[in-house]
Amino acid sequence: LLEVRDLSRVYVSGQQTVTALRDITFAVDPGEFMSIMGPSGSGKSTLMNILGCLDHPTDGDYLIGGRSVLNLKTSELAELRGGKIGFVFQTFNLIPTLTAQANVEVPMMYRGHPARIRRERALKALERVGLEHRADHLPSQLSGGEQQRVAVARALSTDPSLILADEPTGNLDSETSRSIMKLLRQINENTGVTVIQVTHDDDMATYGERLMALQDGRITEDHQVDTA
Amino acid sequence: LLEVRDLSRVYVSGQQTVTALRDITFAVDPGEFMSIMGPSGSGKSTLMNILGCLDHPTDGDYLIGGRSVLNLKTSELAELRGGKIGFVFQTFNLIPTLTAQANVEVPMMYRGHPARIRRERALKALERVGLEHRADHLPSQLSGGEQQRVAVARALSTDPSLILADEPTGNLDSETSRSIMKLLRQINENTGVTVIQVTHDDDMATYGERLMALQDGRITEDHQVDTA
Ligand SMILES: Nc1ncnc2c1ncn2[C@@H]1O[C@H](COP(=O)(O)OP(=O)(O)OP(=O)(O)O)[C@@H](O)[C@H]1O
Ligand SMILES: Nc1ncnc2c1ncn2[C@@H]1O[C@H](COP(=O)(O)OP(=O)(O)OP(=O)(O)O)[C@@H](O)[C@H]1O
Ligand SMILES: [Mg+2]
Ligand SMILES: [Mg+2]
Repeated sequence: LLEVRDLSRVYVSGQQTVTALRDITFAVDPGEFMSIMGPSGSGKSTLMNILGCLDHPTDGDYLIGGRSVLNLKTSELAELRGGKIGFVFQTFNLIPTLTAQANVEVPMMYRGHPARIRRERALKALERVGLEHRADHLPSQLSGGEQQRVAVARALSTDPSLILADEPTGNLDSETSRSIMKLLRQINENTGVTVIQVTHDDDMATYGERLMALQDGRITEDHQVDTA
Repeated sequence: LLEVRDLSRVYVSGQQTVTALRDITFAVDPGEFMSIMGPSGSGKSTLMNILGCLDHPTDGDYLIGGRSVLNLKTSELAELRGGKIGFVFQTFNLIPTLTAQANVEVPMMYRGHPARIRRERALKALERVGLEHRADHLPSQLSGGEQQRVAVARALSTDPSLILADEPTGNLDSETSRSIMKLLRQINENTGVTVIQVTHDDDMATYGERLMALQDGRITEDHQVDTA
């Protein structure tokens, strides 16, 4: 499904350059559930942004379904981002003026789903993360963990084939974290959705079958692990 | 130092009311280090906002240094918020147009510290959280954990007598989390600063000497614990 070859990402700001990723090479098969771990600043979110077509490599290549993103048109990239890939951002990125339900519906609006279908699927997604009773709250009327769960619901709402979750449980207590991870694994096992998550929590990493570790922009580990 | 009596906080939005806190009663002595834990949505951030004078009770009272916040003038509340209380927000709340260093200097600007003093203290605070090499980056040029650490540095920069940290390590790997917690405990032990932290992490809670648990807006536990 995904293939990364000799990927590098260098940020240039004024006189300073930061090499956030260097010589990253790996492949992910459809239906895999992989966890990415590593110290703060090691390049995890940078890698996730490239996998989600929100950022481009400075060097190297990234192929989705065998096609290089370097050759895709803007419209094709938008199509990928809008529907096939569900993204949970590290900082949630909810629209402050929309309710939880409306936030979950946003990706479906871009795909042109009719209102009734959007509403049904949004409420179902909120129910799966335990927040149907907060559907009409604005983000400012939600706790930190509730905002994070709305972001998870939003990522699931278009039935994506790839879920990229950047620290989906960082603001959640252990019980809620486990239920979110069980939900992700369920989707992965039942519908074959590929899941790549970034986490700082060893327990959350056990829900995947593969572990990749980053350090200073490089891959230092990449192997199968026993699923919990 | 702090006293909370029969505190309640009810949110009213349209037809719905949410009782985020009910009948909260406790006191905190100067120099204590307390951790608050509890499920997502249990009222922790709501309580922290009231302790930090960013929100008011719907019922009950909150006294700082023996004086009820209900009787304080706006200027006195601003004085408390601006200098005596250092706050680490759950969602960091950095100013996007300011560099890491400038963000750390903001509370000191409100207190009228001269530029040279501000710069010195800001760089020292960034050094203590391991980010002196990111002083000139904007928040958008920082990783999630780096943004969180800038927020911690900002909270420390005015030498506050009370630090309120709402999940200060939620986005940090275990090693960086431990160094932040050691820093907080150092400040607490060396200078007698009162520290109240919200955390979802049992390990991080062991850095305090007291543990309070919230559930559905009520206190369900409040006792001394062995410090790690
Ligand atoms: N402005 C508001 N209007 C209505 N309800 C609110 C508002 N702010 C918070 N709430 C609700 O109050 C409850 C407590 O919120 P709070 O942010 O204190 O929880 P929390 O314990 O910090 O949770 P978390 O661990 O997820 O950060 C939540 O159920 C939330 O939905
Ligand atoms: N736009 C940018 N310009 C310059 N440097 C950047 C930019 N964005 C990120 N960086 C730097 O690149 C490095 C990698 O950032 P990234 O966000 O990928 O880390 P991370 O592994 O997700 O960290 P965390 O666990 O703290 O979220 C960091 O050191 C950061 O300071
Ligand atoms: Mg990150
Ligand atoms: Mg909170």
